[in-house]
Order: sequence, then C-alpha cells, then structure tokens
Amino acid sequence: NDCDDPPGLQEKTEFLLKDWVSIYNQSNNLSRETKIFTSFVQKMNMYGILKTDDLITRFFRQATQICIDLVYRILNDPSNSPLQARTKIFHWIDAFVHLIALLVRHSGEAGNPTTKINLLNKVLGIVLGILLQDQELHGTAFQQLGYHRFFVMLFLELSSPDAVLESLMLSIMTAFSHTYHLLNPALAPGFCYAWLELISHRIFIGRILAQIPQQKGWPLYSQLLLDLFRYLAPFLRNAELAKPVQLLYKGTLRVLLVLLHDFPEFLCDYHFGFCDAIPPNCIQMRNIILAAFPRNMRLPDPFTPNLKVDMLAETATAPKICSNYVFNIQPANFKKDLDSYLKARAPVTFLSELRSHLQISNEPGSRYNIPLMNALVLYVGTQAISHIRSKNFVPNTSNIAHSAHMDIFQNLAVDLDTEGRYLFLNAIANQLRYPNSHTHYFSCAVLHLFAEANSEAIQEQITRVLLERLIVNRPHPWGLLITFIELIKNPIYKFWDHDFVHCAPEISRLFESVARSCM
Amino acid sequence: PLGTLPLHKDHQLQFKMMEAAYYHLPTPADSERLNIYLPRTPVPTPQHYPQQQLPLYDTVEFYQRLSTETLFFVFYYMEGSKAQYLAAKALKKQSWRFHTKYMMWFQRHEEPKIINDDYEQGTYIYFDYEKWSQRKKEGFTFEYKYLE
Amino acid sequence: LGNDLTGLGLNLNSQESLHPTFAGPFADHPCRVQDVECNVPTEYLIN
Repeated sequence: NDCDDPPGLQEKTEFLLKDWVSIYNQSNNLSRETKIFTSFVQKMNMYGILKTDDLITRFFRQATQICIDLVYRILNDPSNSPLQARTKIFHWIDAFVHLIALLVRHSGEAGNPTTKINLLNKVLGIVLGILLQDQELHGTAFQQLGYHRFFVMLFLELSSPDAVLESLMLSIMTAFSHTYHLLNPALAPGFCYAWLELISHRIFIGRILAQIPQQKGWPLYSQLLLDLFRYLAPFLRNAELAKPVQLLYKGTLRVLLVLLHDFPEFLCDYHFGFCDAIPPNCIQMRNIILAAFPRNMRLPDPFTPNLKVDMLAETATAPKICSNYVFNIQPANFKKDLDSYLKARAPVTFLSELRSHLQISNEPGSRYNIPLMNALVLYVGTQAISHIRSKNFVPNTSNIAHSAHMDIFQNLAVDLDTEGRYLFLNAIANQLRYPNSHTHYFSCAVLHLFAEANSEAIQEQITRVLLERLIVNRPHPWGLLITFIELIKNPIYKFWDHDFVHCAPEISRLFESVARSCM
Repeated sequence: PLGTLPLHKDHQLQFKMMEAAYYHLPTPADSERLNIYLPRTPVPTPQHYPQQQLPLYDTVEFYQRLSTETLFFVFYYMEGSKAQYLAAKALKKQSWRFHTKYMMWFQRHEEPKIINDDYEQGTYIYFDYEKWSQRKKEGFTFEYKYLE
Repeated sequence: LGNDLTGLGLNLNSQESLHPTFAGPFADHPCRVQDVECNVPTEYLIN
C-alpha cells in the first residue's frame, strides 16, 4: 500500500533505478560487475533503502511499478516499432532483474540460504501482486510483456551456473512454481499465453523435471499442469474452439508431447489427477497422457497374434499413482459403506443408493461428480486386484466375476443413464495404459462387462468408448489396443453379431479396417 | 453423450481476457536474452542455400578449419553461444590467448624479452575488433592476472 | 480425429531429448543450435 510510503522514496527509487539501468547497459563486461554492484549497494545504503525490511519491500514495489508504467508508456507510443518497443523495455527490465539476481545471490551470509530465498519470495510476491492489480485495473487492455520478461529473465539469471545458486535449486524452483501457481490462467487469464511460455520454458522443464534430485520437482510441475487443464476445461468441453483457445490448446499439446517424449514416467505417475481435470471429450489430449509408459519397459506389439497378456511379468506390478484419489471418495460414511460392502456385500441397500451418491444435479452434461466416479472405479478395482492376489490368483475375465467389486461395476453399468455410464466406462478406459496390474484388471473388467451385459445398449456404449479413443490420431495407449483387439477377435464376445457393428456402411468399414490391421 | 455445456459467467470473463491477450502474444525472443546479432526468428534464405547444419558443425575440429578472421567474427558476434565457445577453443589451439582486461586476443609474435611469473613483455599480434584487423604491439606487457 | 501431432513441429522420433531445444508452446519448430544459450566464461560476454 504505497500511500504510506515515506516521503521521497519514490524519487529516490526512480533515481537509483535509472542509475542502475544506465550502469548495466554500459558495462560492457559483466565479469567486472562485483565492483560495480558493491558500489551501487553502498549508494542504496546511503539513500537509506536497505535500512529496514519494510523499506526494501517498498523499494522493490516502487521500482517494479516504475518498470510497468514504462512498459505501458512505451507500448502505447505509436512511434515505436514492436521491436524497438521490446528492446527499450528489455533494457530496463533486464537491468532491474539483474540487480535483483545480484542481491539474491549476495544477500545473507554465505551458506545461509534463507535470506536469499526470502528475498526472492518477497520480490516474486511483489510482482505477482502488481500483476494481479494491473489486470484488474486494465482489464482487456492488460499488457503481459513486462511481467513475462521479468519472470523469464529472473529465472534465467538464477539458473545460470553458480555454485551458490545450484545448492538452492530446489528452493528457487519451489519459489517460482508457487508464484506461477498463484498466477495460473484461472486467476490471471490475461497472462495465460505468457504463463504457458514460462512453465514450458526448456530450462524450467529441464530443471524441475530432470535436474532436481529424487524427482522432487515433479509434484510442483504436476500442480502447474493441473492448473492449465482446469483452466482449459470449460473451453475445451465444447467442440467448437475459438482461435484463442485453439492456440492455447495446441501449445498445451506441444508441451505434453515433449513430456511424453522426455518424461513419460512423470505422465505415468500423475495421470490420474490429470484425467480428473481433462474434460472427457478431450480424447486425443488424454491419449497422450495415457499412452506414456516407462522408458525401460518394452511393450510387446499389441497386434501380435495370440499375445498372452496375462503372461507378461509386468501385469503383476501395480503402477505408481501419485494422487491421493481415495480422498475423493466422499462423504466419509459413503466410503465406510463402500468398504463394508466390499468386505461383506452389506449393507444390501448400498448398490441401490450408489447412483444417488454419484449424481449431483439434473443438468444434462454435468449430472455426475466425475472425480468421485474416477476415484470409486480405481479404488474398487485396486481392492479387487488385491483380493484376487490374496488368493494367489492372477485376475482374468472369469475370476473377477461374482465378487462385490464386480457387483458394483455391474450395477453402475445397468443403473446409470447414458451420461453416467459414459463417465463410468471412461473411468475404466482411463486405466487401460501400459502393461501393469491395473491395465490388466480393467481390461478384463470391461470385457467382462461386455460379455455379461444384459442389453445391447451397454455393449454398444462400451464399444463407442473404446472406439472413440482409437479413431483419433495417434498416440493410442497400449492397454486400449489390446483390449479392443481382444474384443473383436475373441469369438466369445460375438462382437460381429451385434447390429450396432453394422448400423451404417462406414461403421462396418471402420471395424473391418481395424480388424484387418490386427488380424 | 455429454453434449455441450454453456460457459459460466466467470468463464466468459476469463475468455474475454484470454481473447484480449491473444492479440499481443509473447514472441520467442521474449524468453531469451537480448541478442542483437543472433535474431531469434530465422531469416528465410533462398532454397538453394544450405538449409541444414553441416555434419560435425559443432566440434572444435570443424572450427579449427576456419580462418582466424572467421573465428574472431564468431567470437565477437555470436556471444553466449556454443559457437563462441568453440571459436575460443580453436583460437587457443592456434596459440591465441584472451586478455580479459582488454577483451582482445593476443598471440606472441616472437619469444618475449622478459618472462617472469607475473607477466611477459615482448611483441604481440593482437586482434583489434574495432578496426577489424590484426596489429602488432611492441614492448607490450602481458600480465598473467588478466589471462582468462 | 484430432490433430496430426507429428505436424506440430516436434521431432517425436528423435533419440535426443526434446526439451533442451524446445522453442516454446507457440513455436512450430525447435531451437537451432545458435538459439540455445551456452555457458561461456563471463569474460566472453562483452556486449
């Protein structure tokens, strides 16, 4: 709140900032900067800026505000070409950022990181605050350039090779990730494109996903991706994509492809939370995540004739799920009833009440609690697997039947309306990924549901859910492929006898072409 | 089967902001250090120019086959890039030494008259990047403390 | 059918990691070698 800034602070700040900017832009050899920096710090001291923590805060806020005002002035000056405008702006902001980086690097005693990180968090917090205020103030006239430049350059400065900074890498990444989370597009829509640039910058990705030991950066990055998916969801939820959405969506696909190629394990571990946030109709984007598999894993060609999936060693191991999805099974008494039903098939009323827990409204298209549905399906499935394993069996399409677990799935398949059943089948299909115990179990489960279905509508919908994931452009998850191939090849499912397979010539042609490619 | 879902009011507002942002998008150069000589966006060149990098272009051996002037050009105009680094390496292999005080490259012209462990004094060839030519400097004292 | 993801400017068959030369979500081709900063001794940064 700058109204109670001490008198003269603004002028002092302006003078010091201008002074530093000119020093920075004239010094033609950054390697001699320590001398320059120390003398500048003395000047700051002389002006009483460093006297108290509060004054330091005000100085940074004032300096940031000066830079941002400059950005608007330069951008609104028609005599500047876009390149000229950028160059002028960057001269100021790069200099200011460099000062901050030097202060962070030299603040506090050597070996005591807290002062440094506190200062960094303070500055990030100030810029964040000014950005959000600015966005309120300017609305659709908001300019992201200054802030984007500030964050990217400060990050690059603090990522340059330096023993002190290297030791602080996790704290620095945490500070930036938290700031970006607080700046996520749902809160700062005017900053959304710059934000995606920031969180997908190659050095940011390199550090947070590859260089921080023990994958400690992964939860931080998963939060940012969740922010992005949640922001995009309402816009992607409807098939028509406006140009601004298309661009952001395409950008997101690029980022996901980089992650799929370089960090598939990350997508594997966090897939569940991502699928919660991604709208069910975003089939291709979700497939990119579901298609990920650990790099040390060799996937057998799903089209191999007589592939014995249940003989694969990997089907015995459970995939890592970095999401406390069980928490989504609310309320607590529902979870209690669920557990008791799984244990003893009681209370008998549990099944009939199931739908009422899942349905949250009568609004078509948003009747159900999707995270609850997803969590329920995964939880029941994992309980089924451990139940069967406890009897030293490997799950298959026959021994998963006649259990409390399958009761629940059968009930959901029969009792829900088309919308609910679609979400239920999606929840299962989201587990058809690389060879692991979940893929194997859910593959058996969906095939079992198909075989035991008492109405063709259920069989058709199972087919639709699988097919819509197959006809989009690649990639396709391995588990999806082997499940569908089994469905159309294994005569016990009498797949070709169903008239929905022949309901239109192009549909029949489609099935035949898929069949040809796998038979 | 889910059909469409109309946007809530706050989503409409978010969309409006996104749309406004769409008209002043970041450019790739915004995420890079200012680099006057190496523009970020590639300049389209005639198709019959080589469009691909030459094989082994980023090795010291490759740079050692370049002329000394070319190495100086790369060193001064491609600052902060791998090319600059490799050009410096190649120059060193040709007995050029970088003097950090003058930010110029020097090469011994003859055996120096005085050599002790602080400096050596003699005649040097240096590269004057302002006049862009090699020059000779007699009686020059090359202080080791400025040796990069 | 969604996008043809091979047309987004990423070399998905590359043996090398993609992220070191990733040019950003809105660029449709990766960074060239000269676009990627290299750690050179600060004495070389003469401006």
